[in-house]
Amino acid sequence: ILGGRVSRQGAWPWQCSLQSGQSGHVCGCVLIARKWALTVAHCFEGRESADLWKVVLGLTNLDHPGAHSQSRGVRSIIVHPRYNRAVVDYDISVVQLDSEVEETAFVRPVCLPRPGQLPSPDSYCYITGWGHMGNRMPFKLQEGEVRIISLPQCQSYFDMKTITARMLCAGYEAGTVDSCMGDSGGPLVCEEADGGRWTLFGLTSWGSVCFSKVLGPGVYSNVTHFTPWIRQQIYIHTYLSD
Amino acid sequence: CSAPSCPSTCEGNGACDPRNGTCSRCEPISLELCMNLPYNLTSYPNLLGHLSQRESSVSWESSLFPALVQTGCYQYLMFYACTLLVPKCDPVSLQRVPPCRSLCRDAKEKCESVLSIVGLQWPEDSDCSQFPEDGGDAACLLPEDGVDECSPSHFKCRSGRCVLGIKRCDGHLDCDDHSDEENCGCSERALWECPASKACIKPSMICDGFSDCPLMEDEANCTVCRDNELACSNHQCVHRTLWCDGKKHCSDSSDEWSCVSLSDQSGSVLTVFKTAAEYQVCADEWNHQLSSLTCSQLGLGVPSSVSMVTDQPGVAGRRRWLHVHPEWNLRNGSALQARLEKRSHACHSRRRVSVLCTREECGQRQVGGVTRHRRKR
Repeated sequence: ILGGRVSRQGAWPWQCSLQSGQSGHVCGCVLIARKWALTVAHCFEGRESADLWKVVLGLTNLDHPGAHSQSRGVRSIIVHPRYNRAVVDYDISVVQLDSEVEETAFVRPVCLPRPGQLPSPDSYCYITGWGHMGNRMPFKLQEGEVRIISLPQCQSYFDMKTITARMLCAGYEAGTVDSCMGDSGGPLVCEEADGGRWTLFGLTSWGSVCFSKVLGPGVYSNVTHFTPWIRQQIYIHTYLSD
Repeated sequence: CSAPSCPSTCEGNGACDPRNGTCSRCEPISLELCMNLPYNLTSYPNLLGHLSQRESSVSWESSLFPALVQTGCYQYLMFYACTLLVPKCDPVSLQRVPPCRSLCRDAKEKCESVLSIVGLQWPEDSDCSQFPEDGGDAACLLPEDGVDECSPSHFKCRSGRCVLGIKRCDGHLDCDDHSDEENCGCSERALWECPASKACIKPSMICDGFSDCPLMEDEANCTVCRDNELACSNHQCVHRTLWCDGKKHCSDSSDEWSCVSLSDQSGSVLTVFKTAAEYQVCADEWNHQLSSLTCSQLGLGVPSSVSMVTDQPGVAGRRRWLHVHPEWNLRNGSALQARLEKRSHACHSRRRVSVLCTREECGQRQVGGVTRHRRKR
């Protein structure tokens, strides 16, 4: 996260770290139910096998997991069948954990949006992750406040790419607060007006090279667009497993 | 590389593959931007320091150059950009063939000033003195006749200018001769037109199991199933008696989707779609576990209230009823529709099940609100 700050322990209890073998932290992910998490499809490129991965929750410091952390294996990885690597469209995956997590103050699911529920342009939301900060990789979870940008305005920043309905844009023209490599799959969450409840609207997906000269907002997978598909995958893998 | 420099066999400008410290090999060009070059093999790292074609595809240079090509500052700018992004690899010598110095100089002289207007700099990695003079001993690349000024990611205006492909038929006039907004019918662009909305979709999206037209016309009439069969989302045919029996028969499992719903005005009367017909659930042997299963299966959380709705006389006789299967609790992990069965008789109590669900606890933070540290100034 560029331009963010260290988050307090337990501030984002749905944030998880998707880790693989020697690499350690590879991507962010988001807890949506006791046995289910979301991340983006491009995290699994070249490493599609579920047994290569584990999910760690309740983390603040990657280097010192601490007493509040919980680690789970991955039972199955469900990549969206239309994930398009070239244009980074349909960039979403559902991750089934091998056992339920224990809900604590530091490990809790985030809400999924209701059908058609979208954050309004120019409203402020939060992104979190252990990704690049522009000058180094952090150990402690970072958080940053970003502004939701309308799709037409977002398209104007990305001449070479098509911003599709499966995407959501947030950040600033100057790119001052933005997600970056290593944040992929992490949450973009907005607090509901009546306070207290946070809803997941985006998963960190792509953007301009975040420490390059060409700045601009970050592009997130639009979770609202995928909520019916997410629920369907959970239903299929819970009640229709062979 | 594992060693400070590549093994001797990579003398000259053979590139060292940093991923495994060995001399790189030629690889086919897959960067869409440069798929119309007079050569089709490249090797990495490239002349901009990118380690792979995937990195090149998301690099800022791959956005910068195509945008710059639209200004028409230099006829062979795209060709030059591609010799940097995907340098030619000679399949015999495995040597990389760089652009000639004159090509680099021409591109820089004609286009660098355009970049400075928008506050951007010419890519540092492309210092022209590193490239060989044309006509010298070292091989280098110059544009041959017929080299296309536009890339496959561009649309070529009638005037010859290049505009980005996503500007074709986007409702804005981008070509100097406005040709990017002509012939925008779907068929003229080899696309398929959604009958109602007139939206254009790729032919490959028709009958692929995903609805792309607003009214889903692209997924209609894709199969002809027999009378006693229904079509799956992927257009297979499955016998109607197998529909919503709790087991997958369609390879995409779509015969088991949307089998359970809470309908009618209150949005809570339980309806089950089984063997291709709609059923009410008789309340006689209903229990709380089945209410929990209903809300969980619908992704609606947990039951907040359950009630039994008595039917008006006369209506119940015309309804189709499902009853709780005697072994409903022995079917662990099964969906609700697998735990209900048809019986020859109607529902004695004539009462239907009604369930109200409420979202489970989510999105709550117990710790770490954004508190402002109060600090004396």
